[in-house]
Amino acid sequence: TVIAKQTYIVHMKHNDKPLSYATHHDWYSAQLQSLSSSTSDSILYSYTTAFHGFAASLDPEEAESLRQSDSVLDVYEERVYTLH
Amino acid sequence: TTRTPEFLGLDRDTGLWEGHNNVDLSLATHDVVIGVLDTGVWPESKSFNDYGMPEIPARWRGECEKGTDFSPSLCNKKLIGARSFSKGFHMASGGSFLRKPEEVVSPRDQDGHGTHTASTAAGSSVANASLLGYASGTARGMATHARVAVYKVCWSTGCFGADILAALDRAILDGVNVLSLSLGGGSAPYYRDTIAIGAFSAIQRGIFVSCSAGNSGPSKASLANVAPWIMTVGAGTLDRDFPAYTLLGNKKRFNGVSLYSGPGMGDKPVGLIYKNRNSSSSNMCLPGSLEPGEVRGKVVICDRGINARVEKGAVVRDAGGIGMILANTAASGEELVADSHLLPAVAVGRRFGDLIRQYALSDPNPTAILSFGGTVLNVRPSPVVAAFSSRGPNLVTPQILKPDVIGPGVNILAAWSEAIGPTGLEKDTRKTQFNIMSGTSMSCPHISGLAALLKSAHPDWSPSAIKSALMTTAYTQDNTKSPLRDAAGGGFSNPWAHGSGHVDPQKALSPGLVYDTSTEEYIAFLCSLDYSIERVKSIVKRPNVTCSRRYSDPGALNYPSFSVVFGRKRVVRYTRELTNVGAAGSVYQVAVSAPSTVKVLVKPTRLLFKNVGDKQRYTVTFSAIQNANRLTGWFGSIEWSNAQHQVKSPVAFSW
Repeated sequence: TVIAKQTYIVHMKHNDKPLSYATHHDWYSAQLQSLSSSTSDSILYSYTTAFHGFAASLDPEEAESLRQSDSVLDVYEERVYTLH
Repeated sequence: TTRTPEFLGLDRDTGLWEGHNNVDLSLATHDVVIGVLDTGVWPESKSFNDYGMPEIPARWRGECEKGTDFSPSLCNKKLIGARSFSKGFHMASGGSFLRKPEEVVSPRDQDGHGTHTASTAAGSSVANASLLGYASGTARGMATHARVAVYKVCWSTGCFGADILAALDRAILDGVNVLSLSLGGGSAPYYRDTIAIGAFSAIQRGIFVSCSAGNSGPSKASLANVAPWIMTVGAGTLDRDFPAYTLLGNKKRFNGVSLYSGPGMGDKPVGLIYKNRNSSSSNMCLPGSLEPGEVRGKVVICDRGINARVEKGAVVRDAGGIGMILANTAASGEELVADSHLLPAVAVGRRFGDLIRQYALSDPNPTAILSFGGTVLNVRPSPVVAAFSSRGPNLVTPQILKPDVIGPGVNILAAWSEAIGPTGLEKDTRKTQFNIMSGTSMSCPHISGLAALLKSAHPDWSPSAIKSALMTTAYTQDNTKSPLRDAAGGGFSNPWAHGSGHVDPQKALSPGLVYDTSTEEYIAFLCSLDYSIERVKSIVKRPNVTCSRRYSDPGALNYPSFSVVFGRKRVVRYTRELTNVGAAGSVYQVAVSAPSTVKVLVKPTRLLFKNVGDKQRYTVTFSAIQNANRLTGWFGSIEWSNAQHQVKSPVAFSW
């Protein structure tokens, strides 16, 4: 069975990053890897300035698991915008 | 664009932008970078010619990315940045390769929209511009000498939030001064709104953010991009028209508009048809709805709505029709939007549309002749609020009045991508350097360019001060000295449609006073929204936010307009703070206008600013005298003025 993945925006508690991670990107990757080894490379973007968090391609169960993490503020499906 | 510089008073004859404080403001904008998030750019356009541009500011950290169809060498001192963001789009497409063969990872504009908006904001002057002879003149952006950086975030299936956020992230780091986003989605709480979150980071760094209000008008509460730190831009008409005429077999002639350029259909009447006998959707001219046997050789009446206007023209043409009358319905009213259809076509308003439909359905042998009148200027009244321009009230925070302003957004000529014809249809093989488009997408970059001009004139002004200057000096009377009208319905417009009014850049240059809103005040605003502290932190990206300061009501934000929501209260009181950006010793007197249902009291009624930069507060008390109709908006204004300046704020009341 193939579970459809989609893009989620993951809002992280920026200041919760453990010192053991050199960068926030490393921390985000580790968060995903803790879900499943196959999700570690699913990060599309790690944001640094406009947003505290990342975008990743996840299935709904993975997104739900992330929501349970204390370091995660919010996980929501990416919205699609249209030209005006 | 052609005509809008004159319409906005930016033409050289007024000398305004060339003479302020002995600084050539137009040239001074070369230090200002406008970042445009859109469909990319056609870098070969003459609108991105860098003739006479000085070296790129050393602080600039952006770059032009290489793509299979885009060489970094195409960038220059005008177009100083071009990046693309496609991972979100790619993922949404199932991880497969990009849908169209030409849609490669590249900043090149395959759509035209991004080239149009970028050139509107900051295009260089191009003489002899036109679309097939229409709207001819010298085309230029609002900030002719500002730099442009494009961030391609929109692809064939839309603009994906992950890509938009990545572009905002990058644009802020690159060092843009103004961000222009002619795109949007539905409304959402600010902590779930990608653009609002990214824009907050931008304004914290002094970057002005201008966004289109949306094209979902005239429906109420149809706005996008309503965060108070964003300039939300609606659309109005210009004083320019493209007249075209429909002469019916009963000798009646009706005016409309058209951008058709071709051999025409001669002067012999041809058959006219409205609705096929066997298709319920043929009045809309949807694909496959027209019977070639009935349509061939005739002029077809198509109702506006559902599918794209240019697609209707293509459907008629493919079915063998030789002309089209595109007739408005109640939704679009009398607003006329011109398109460069592939066949002779005339767009008419609802009133004439109804008469033409009635004739076609009642006459046993209806006929029509279509003819075309080119371009006319000095149209009155103008501006008129576009029917399509999205309307308030603001659903996310009803206490903040939106849209903020309107700008030119109907029938705007600007640069175009040569990857696609002017209708945007694949079967349109024409290549044009310019195109005429309508939408709040077109009005937004006008305001972005004006913000760049103000930024160069007042480098120390915050984004909110620039926004305030544009809002409080906006006008609400058209060129016939009547209140602004609304194309939807034809009656007078109101602040839910035009916000503070139509921008007046000459006056915005010297507003006298500004409502200068600090980041701390925006944080106090967010804290008043009952968001959790973590959510507020996530928007403002500061670890030490406590919400120890919060407003009792979000409407208490130091905003240049008012939206008073009484709810169960009968009295609403707000305090505002004005900063003197005019002369020392300025004195202002207040004038209030209010509907009969509300009493408005301002204290004090006179403000004295001893020095430049002085701040003075006033308190305004709104008392509901009686409960008004909840479904109707009620409006008024508060204006501080002296001999030199008028600082006007619209007020919307709701119950």
